[in-house]
Amino acid sequence: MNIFRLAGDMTHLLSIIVLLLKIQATKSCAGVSLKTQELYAVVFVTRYLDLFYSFISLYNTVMKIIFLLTAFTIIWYMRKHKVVCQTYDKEQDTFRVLFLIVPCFVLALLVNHEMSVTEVLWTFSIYLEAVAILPQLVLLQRTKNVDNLTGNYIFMLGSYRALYLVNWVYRYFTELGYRQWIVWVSGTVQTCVYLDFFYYYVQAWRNNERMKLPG
Amino acid sequence: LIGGRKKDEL
Repeated sequence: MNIFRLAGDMTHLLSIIVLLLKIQATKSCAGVSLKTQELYAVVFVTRYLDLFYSFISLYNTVMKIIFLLTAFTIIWYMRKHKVVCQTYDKEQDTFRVLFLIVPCFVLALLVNHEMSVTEVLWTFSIYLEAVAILPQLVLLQRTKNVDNLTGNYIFMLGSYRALYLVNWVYRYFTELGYRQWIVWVSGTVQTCVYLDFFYYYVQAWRNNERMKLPG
Repeated sequence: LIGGRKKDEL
């Protein structure tokens, strides 16, 4: 495990923890897209099916379980917590997730390493993760205003993706025969999805003001 | 497996 990969994982973990703490502390999930959170739950469930039949390391297993548990905890807060669920912007969070799920699944059936149930579902999770943030970005565009914590959450998720890109370059040059085209292409697409958001985030940070997205 | 290697990334 190299430093970029570890930093990427930690940034990913931190982004989720920050979101969860924000929801717990403020008893509010205003500005958070439940659709995106549910897509991440689908991503984790379909990708980490290998928990049942493959062991890589204790680190790997623990992180997978944390990602699964935190994803479902956030969803539970947004759907079931009697105070938090009332702050959910249901009318604004209207992204049609099937427009993401169906194409990703079809693509996973067409482009994969092996035509088996677990392999297709794993590939599907890779494709879906690349676009899972879109409902959140659309919700931000609609509400036109990004509070600091929601902004930080997306910024950290973007940083995690960027660190993974560096990790892949590092591994390509240090590990013989290391290549994974499906992961690389989707990861690059995913990082690009964040670039537009990064531009406005950095601009707001430089001007030292609350972040506002263009109409 | 990714092309014969274990999926060690998260």
